[in-house]
Amino acid sequence: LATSSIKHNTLCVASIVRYKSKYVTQILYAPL
Amino acid sequence: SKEGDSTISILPTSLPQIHRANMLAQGLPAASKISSLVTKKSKTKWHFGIRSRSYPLDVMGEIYIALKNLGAEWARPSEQDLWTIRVRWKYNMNTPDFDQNANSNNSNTTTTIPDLMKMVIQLFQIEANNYLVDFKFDGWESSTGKPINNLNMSEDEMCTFSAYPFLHLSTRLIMELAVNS
Amino acid sequence: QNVGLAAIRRMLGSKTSYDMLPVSFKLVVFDTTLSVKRALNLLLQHNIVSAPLWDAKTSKFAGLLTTGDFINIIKYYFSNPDRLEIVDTMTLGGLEELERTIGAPSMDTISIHPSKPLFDACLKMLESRSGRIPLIDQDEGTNREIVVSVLTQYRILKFIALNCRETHLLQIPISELGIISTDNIHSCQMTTPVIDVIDCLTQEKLSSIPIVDENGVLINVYEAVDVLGLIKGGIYNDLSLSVGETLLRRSENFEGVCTCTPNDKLSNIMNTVRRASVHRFFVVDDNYKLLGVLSLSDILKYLLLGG
Repeated sequence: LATSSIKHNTLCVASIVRYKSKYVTQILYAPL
Repeated sequence: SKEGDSTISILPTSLPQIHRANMLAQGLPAASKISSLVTKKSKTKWHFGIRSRSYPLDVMGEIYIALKNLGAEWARPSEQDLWTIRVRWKYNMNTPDFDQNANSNNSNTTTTIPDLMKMVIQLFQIEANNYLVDFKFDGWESSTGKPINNLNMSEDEMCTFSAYPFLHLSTRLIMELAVNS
Repeated sequence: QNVGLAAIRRMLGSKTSYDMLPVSFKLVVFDTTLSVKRALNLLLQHNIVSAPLWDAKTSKFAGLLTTGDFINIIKYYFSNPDRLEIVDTMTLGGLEELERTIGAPSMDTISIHPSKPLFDACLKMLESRSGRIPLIDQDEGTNREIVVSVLTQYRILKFIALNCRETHLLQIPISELGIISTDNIHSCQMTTPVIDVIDCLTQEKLSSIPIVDENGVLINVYEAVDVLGLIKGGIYNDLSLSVGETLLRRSENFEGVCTCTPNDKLSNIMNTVRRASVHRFFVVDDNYKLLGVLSLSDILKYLLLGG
């Protein structure tokens, strides 16, 4: 799990997932 | 090759600098008041997991309390490895609530869709007084205990896991830790 | 021309949407509980104009956030001026309710599997209002949806322009292809109140409104994406603002409006798509008098079905 600092009460988490033979960095923003 | 005969161009009056000059020339007060949108492309700074400067045992205590508050369950840690927590969360389609007793074998649980997400949470020391809590997705299980039929999946299929439930549960845990601390 | 079209269609039929994806790319997704205001800032920070929404309660994707949603917010505010705080308090999950309140068409729910031929994705995309289509796969083990990426008309045309040499065979002038929108072009003047322009965008389901002078000469264009700057700047609450004044909000690195003439050919148009980030072409005469509009949708529709 990758995270970035909490700003404006918003959490930002991400994970790099292999999709078939490509790589998607899926980034999810959610309120704290 | 034949691009020479192209008459494609950029409309000069549409360039922001020229537009502003034209608006000023018309003496419109807004032209000096309204500034152009400056969006700082702040490069997102990523970290693995979440960092902590608390005392290691305190960090572990906070994580167990947060997991308990979220209704998660975990395997009893071995003496050799106190810094790793193997977690299991009930995650069903309607509300991703956390199962108080994930082992309940209520027969009507749909066995086709695995509803227990597994996660490994591990504490790492980066340097003195600087620790990192790492979250790792560890697959799914079904609360009925039936094995998931992902054994016959091809290598490619195995990786078509949706990361969003994992990301969502991670945000819930981080929120719980942030709120508690 | 037909040889060029056949080659392009063969390529689109032989490739899948998955083939178009870069080896490594990012996808920004917003939880539906995020506030509209925060989502707007994040779109601008990532320099994107749309993002898939994730509803954690149903563990499903809840459609795409697009500029149409921000236009709905402005329209709602203009009919409820006392609700200025709406942008600060509304969450992304509340946008659907807002659509119903103002009678706006509901969000696109079109999607396609990444392994389907690119040709099919293009056809489906032509049905969407937002000019984009999410690529959704299903997680084999848990039946959960995975939004792998979002395909846009712009990226598809760029992919064709970069990978299909036969685009240089498209030598017939666009005026002879019947693809330029020339009938009752909706335009406005620099002094038109921005609320009237936004109304026109939604009523006519357009993504841009050309701005002309009293002689019909093209001066500028108001685009749906300009609404993001309007809300970001918090200046949407000035109902009397003219469209010329709101364009002052545009970022300094806006690359300008792209024009062409009826004699231009699709080979040149595709060359421009390959090199620049252009989202539509305004057809003008030698004196920049507005004659019509050529949208990416018009170009894509012709490449898929025309000739």
